[in-house]
Formats: sequence, C-alpha cells, structure tokens
Amino acid sequence: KFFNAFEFISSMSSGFDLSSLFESK
Amino acid sequence: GQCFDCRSRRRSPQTCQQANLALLALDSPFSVNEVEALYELFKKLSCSIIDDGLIHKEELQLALFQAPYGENLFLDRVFDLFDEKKNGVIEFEEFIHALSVFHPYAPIDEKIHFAFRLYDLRQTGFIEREEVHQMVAAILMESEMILSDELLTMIIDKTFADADSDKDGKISKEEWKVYVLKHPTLLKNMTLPYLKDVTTAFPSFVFNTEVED
Repeated sequence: KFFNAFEFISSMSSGFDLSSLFESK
Repeated sequence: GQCFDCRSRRRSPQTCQQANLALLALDSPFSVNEVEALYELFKKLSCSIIDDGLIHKEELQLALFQAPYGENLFLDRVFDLFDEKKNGVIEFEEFIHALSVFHPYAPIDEKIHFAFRLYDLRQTGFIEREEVHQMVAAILMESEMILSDELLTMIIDKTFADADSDKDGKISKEEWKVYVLKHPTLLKNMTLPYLKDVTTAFPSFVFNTEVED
C-alpha cells in the first residue's frame, strides 16, 4: 500500500499526530 | 509574574493575564476565547509530571503516547519545533505559535514549511535520503514491522525519483513544496480539526474568562 516513504511516515508515526493531545482531555 | 506594562498600569495579575492572552490571539488564527480554552489544555499538560507551568518533553510524550519514557525520533522533532527558544521547555506562547500552524485556516505555506522542518532531522535545510531512511526504519521498529532492505531502498528510490526533481540526492524546500502540493494527503497531520472548536472541547475556560468573543 505504501509506495511513498513520506506517506508511510506521516500515516504511521504516532509522534507526528498531535490529535491525541486533544483526545486525552 | 506580571509583565512590565501591567505593573506600570497597576493592573491585577488576572487582568494582566487576560491582556497577554488577547495579545496572543491577535497574532494567531485563534479568538481570545479559543486562546483561553487552549490555556486550559496547556495548564493540564504542563502540570502532568512537573507542576511548573511549562511543558517538558516527558509531558508531551505522556500526552501523545500515554507513557512518558522511551526514545522517539518524531517526538524529539515535534518538541524541538515547539520549543522556539531552545531552552528545553514549551512555554504557552510557543504552544500557541506552533498550534497556529495546525489550525484548519492556517496558510498552507506555513503547514508545508513546518512539515519540511519536521522531516529535516539534521536541520541542514534539505531532506536527505539518510533522514528518510532513518524515519522509515524508526517506524518499522516502533510498529514491529519487517521490511527487507531491498524493498525499503526501492520505496525510498521511488519517493526521491518523484520528489527530488534536480536529482542531487536531497529534497530542497522548493522541491518539497511542489511535491506536497502534488500529494496533499502528506499534509493531513498538519491540520487538527479540533482547533476549530477548541472552546467546546475545553469549556472550563468559561469560568476564568473576562472576555466575550
């Protein structure tokens, strides 16, 4: 599915997903 | 403490804080009430481990991963970009500055630039092959996925064939811009829809506010 390295990084790295800052409220 | 302006105008600390929040809102896509709501989030994050009103790396890590320990390449980069003064902690002003970029209405150029800086691990002004390799390898390790070196090289080759238009082995800011505009899903993480209704998410700001938007 991931033939693009950046797509792989942006969709798989939890450290780059800041939405959990808001989910942990 | 109180700022000089508020001391000289004999404002109360409460009014002083309101003035500072209003100033921050002026320079951001947020309204004063939204900045106040984000201050509630900031207070919560900044006292989760060390109660000093500043976000330490462990506190950001705790909020993102539900565990404060362990090395994480991506968290290091995110923290570093939030920490404008490079003093090892995130102040409220820095928190607002960085989150502004993630606002749904923030200019796309700011999102593109921020993402570039995230991926430019060594801060050389270019995204290099080794950096991309390092990030992919870190995710593979984090998620316990196994990928052959051959396949990993193929993926990186293909990505660079597409992104590195002058074929010098590294992606410049200009190449990055052209590339992400062709692949806008790469900027998905750069927008936090929550920021559009942050006052609903953190309604407790209402108890502290003196301002009505």
